[in-house]
Amino acid sequence: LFDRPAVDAEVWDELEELLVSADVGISTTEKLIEKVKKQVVVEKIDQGSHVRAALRAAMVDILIVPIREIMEDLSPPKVILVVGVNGGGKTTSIVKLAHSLKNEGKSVLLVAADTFRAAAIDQLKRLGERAGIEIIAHQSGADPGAVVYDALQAAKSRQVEAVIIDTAGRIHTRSNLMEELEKVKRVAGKADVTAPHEVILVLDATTGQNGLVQARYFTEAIGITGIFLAKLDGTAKGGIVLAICDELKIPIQFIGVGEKLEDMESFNAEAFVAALCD
Amino acid sequence: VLSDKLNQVFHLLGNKGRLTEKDIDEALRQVRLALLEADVNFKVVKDFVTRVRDRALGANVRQSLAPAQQIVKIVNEELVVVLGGEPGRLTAASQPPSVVMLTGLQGSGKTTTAAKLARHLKQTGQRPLLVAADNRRPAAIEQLVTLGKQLDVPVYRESPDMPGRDVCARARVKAKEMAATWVIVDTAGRLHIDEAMMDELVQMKKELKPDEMLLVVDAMTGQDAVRMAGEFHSRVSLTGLILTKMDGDARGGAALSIRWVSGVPIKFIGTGEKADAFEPFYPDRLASRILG
Ligand SMILES: Nc1nc2c(ncn2[C@@H]2O[C@H](COP(=O)(O)OP(=O)(O)OP(=O)(O)O)[C@@H](O)[C@H]2O)c(=O)[nH]1
Ligand SMILES: Nc1nc2c(ncn2[C@@H]2O[C@H](COP(=O)(O)OP(=O)(O)OP(=O)(O)O)[C@@H](O)[C@H]2O)c(=O)[nH]1
Ligand SMILES: [Mg+2]
Ligand SMILES: [Mg+2]
Repeated sequence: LFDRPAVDAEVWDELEELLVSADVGISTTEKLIEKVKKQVVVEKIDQGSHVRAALRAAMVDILIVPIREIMEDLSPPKVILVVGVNGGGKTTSIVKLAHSLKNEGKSVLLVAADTFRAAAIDQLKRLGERAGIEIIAHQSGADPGAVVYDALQAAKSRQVEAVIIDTAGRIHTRSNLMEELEKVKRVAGKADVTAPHEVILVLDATTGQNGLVQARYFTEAIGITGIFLAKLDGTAKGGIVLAICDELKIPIQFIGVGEKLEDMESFNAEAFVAALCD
Repeated sequence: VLSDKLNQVFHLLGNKGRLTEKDIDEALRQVRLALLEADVNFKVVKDFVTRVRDRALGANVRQSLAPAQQIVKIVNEELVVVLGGEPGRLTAASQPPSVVMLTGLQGSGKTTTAAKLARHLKQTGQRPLLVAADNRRPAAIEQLVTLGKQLDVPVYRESPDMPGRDVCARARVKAKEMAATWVIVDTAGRLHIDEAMMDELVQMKKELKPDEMLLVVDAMTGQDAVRMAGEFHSRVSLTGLILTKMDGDARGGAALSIRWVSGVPIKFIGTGEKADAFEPFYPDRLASRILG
């Protein structure tokens, strides 16, 4: 692939297969191919390897989304709300994020606002214990808003620097569940009018075209400021993020590359694209 | 919707009495797009559309008065033929207890599905025993114990220091002790490329000799479904698939891909988080969902 000297029709077929097989989606794939085809004409590209380089550049272009201005002189805590569909990796990713903030010398508090799923609070407590991070929780079945409110009051009084809220997994088409999330967001705003400062969508890298639909719904409901792409240590390429960045301009902030505390990296567009095209 | 797109194609092609092969190919492009958008595997789409093309030409769709409808009908029929399997039927052992083992990627819905299977079997008069063989994920055992309590189904568990394989070794004895007719084993989520974990799975299977080895797959899985399922199938010979989170709006094309390439039948679907959100699989329903 791409090592042939001429740029013929087969090159574009191979490109299409590569991108679609990586879950980029047919629509974003066609857009990328059109862009590179134009470049080939304009720049008189005649080497397969140069076509490959042009494609990678076009993909990086889509993925580099400016991170919105983070107001720096706000009083603590910085409040991060973490959301996503069931089983995507929210709880695990939250503890990874907390661990990394702790390593930067920040004080962190986690909020067990998934009061619904069996043993969800237990899971977060055990992960928190392992990582030496404090969890604020109520009993199972409690109102998630109440837990969030309590936690933010505690964080304010203790001058904790970061609060990360774990929420229950939810199918984005269930409006009552999306309303519950909007309520959690409002409660955070009641404790601190500028909160939440970040809303992170955790996306499973094995997700196909539905990932774009998920991002649309969550953005519509509460606004998403960044994406945590989990489970990239598998064989799925996570190409759906290209469609998400292209349409919604949401930055990918982190990737999850395993189940351990340290298995998290800051998103690097070039590295991601290189791995996808490999 | 596919039929609308096809109608548009034939409308643009005009009423010239008899369509050419090229016209049919233009229509098939829309079929291909619909399947790719539904997460059907790239290579599977290619082979599937070829199959549809052969039938469309053979059925003389070119002379049809309603070519769009005919093509949709052919696509639907071919999808149902491929998807058809053994909906909702579990293979029982000749002597109880029968054993079902669940496996799959992290977060696909195994633990929740184990509880659903237990409830389903209880409803049909069986005596299920749940086995908590995931000693890796924090509170995985507690999760299954909680679900078992909610259903009044016994859960066999050990401390998390005991490896999954040893739990499996004792599971049959436990089942006999409790006169359980079905044993449902929940295992840790794992990657098909994790040698150690796939080895553990093979060992657990050797220990238990399950009557059913079911792969739990998230309905929103994309193109990687074929490789992933192929890997699991080659290591532990799957007897069936359970497609979860079908209450979402993912089209579920991954299921078609897995079925096409591995031949493993889809047995059940999960349609929610509660234990009763569980149905036998119906090929015609998934077919129309994939078509969008
Ligand atoms: N291999 C791998 N597994 C991961 C990664 N992130 C999470 N997991 C695993 O995925 C499974 C689900 O993770 P959770 O953190 O429970 O996911 P969740 O989104 O909180 O799930 P719900 O709360 O039930 O919606 C667990 O087995 C995790 O260990 C990752 O980056 N790589
Ligand atoms: N909406 C919906 N959620 C589901 C369904 N099946 C499972 N879930 C949810 O998906 C999430 C993951 O389910 P688990 O049963 O923990 O998944 P798992 O495969 O055991 O996860 P690991 O043990 O970490 O690999 C939980 O939030 C479940 O409630 C389903 O059919 N529909
Ligand atoms: Mg969780
Ligand atoms: Mg589990």
